[in-house]
Amino acid sequence: ALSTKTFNYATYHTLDEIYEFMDLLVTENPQLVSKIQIGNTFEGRPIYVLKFSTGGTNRPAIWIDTGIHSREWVTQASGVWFAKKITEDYGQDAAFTAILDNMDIFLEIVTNPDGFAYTHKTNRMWRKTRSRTQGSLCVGVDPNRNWDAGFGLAGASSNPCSDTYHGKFANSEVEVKSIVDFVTNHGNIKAFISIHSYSQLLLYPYGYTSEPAPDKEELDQLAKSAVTALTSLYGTKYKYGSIIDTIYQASGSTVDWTYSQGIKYSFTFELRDTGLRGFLLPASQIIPTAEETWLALLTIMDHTFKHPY
Amino acid sequence: NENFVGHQVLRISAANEAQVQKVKELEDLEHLQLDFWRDPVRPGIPIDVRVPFTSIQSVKVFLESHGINYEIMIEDIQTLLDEEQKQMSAFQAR
Repeated sequence: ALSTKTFNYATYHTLDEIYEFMDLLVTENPQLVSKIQIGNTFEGRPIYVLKFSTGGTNRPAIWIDTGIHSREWVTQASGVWFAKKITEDYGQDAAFTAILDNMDIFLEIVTNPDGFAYTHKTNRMWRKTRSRTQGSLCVGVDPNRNWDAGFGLAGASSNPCSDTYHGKFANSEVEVKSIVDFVTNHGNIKAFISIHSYSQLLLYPYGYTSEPAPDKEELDQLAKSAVTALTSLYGTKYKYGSIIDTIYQASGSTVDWTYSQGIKYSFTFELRDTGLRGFLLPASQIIPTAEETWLALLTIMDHTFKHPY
Repeated sequence: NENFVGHQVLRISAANEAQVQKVKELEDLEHLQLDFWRDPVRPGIPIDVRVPFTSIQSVKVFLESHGINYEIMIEDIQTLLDEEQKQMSAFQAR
């Protein structure tokens, strides 16, 4: 694409096309957007995060990531759309401008680059990283079971051939460790939103234990408001609740770790498939999916901004 | 690129906890190479599973023999993948 204006948001893109998009967006918005490399993947690909900032140093921040499970293509595609939306709405939408005048936003669009490249090249159904496990012919670790929160407990598999294999130890996956180091070094992230697909859910901690999170009431209320905003656009029905109550026990998950780090507003989205296409959501649904999800994200970001802690 | 010709995705409706457990038994049979898109959780929540062509017959017999309802959510994965690729190539060509 010649610019982010001519970029086609209504089709799925390869890793290279998404990385080119990022560079275009930075070039077009040097005052607002910068690209940070937080590490390299197992196969040596750079891992990029877009930073949206209007100034200040180490401001309170909001983290959004998409594509940690590589086959969930509508999430990376939505992440591209969010990036463009942020640059379009800053200075136009009063509520969003107030947020970005006081907070930074970090957006990691392709959180599992090796897996994503593999879905384009070899196996469209691939979900995990592409790391090798010594002593096993099977490849990859589930990056949403590899975090240091209930790691290795029930709700993940110790079998390297399983799609929910947790890895040899917490943060064994460089794609996970890079985020852990970034979040730890930054130290001022106030909301952490990890986006998956599919099944229309908005989830908050915990996944590894049925113990209610100390902030459950507030998180539940905020999830309800966010889901209401999302559904208002196209009527897409969402359920919300804690991971373990709403779907199943999942140990070593992203938001259980971020919550344990004191990031109160920790959420996982499971975006649409409103039909019967599962991970193979038609590209025609990318923009509607991104638009409705953005309303929920705005609700969470606005609440985070107005409830400093 | 891996070929998914004949792979189907079944949407299973477990009527009770016993049926959920039955489906979980399937999950442990590695030779079937099942890929659960939505895990067996509890009655009333759909279970979506990709079944390779070679395992379809035995999975369907298993479900039917236990009276577990299912529908074919995706008849042939490869058809959808071809469609997706065509859409992406059409865009790139443009």
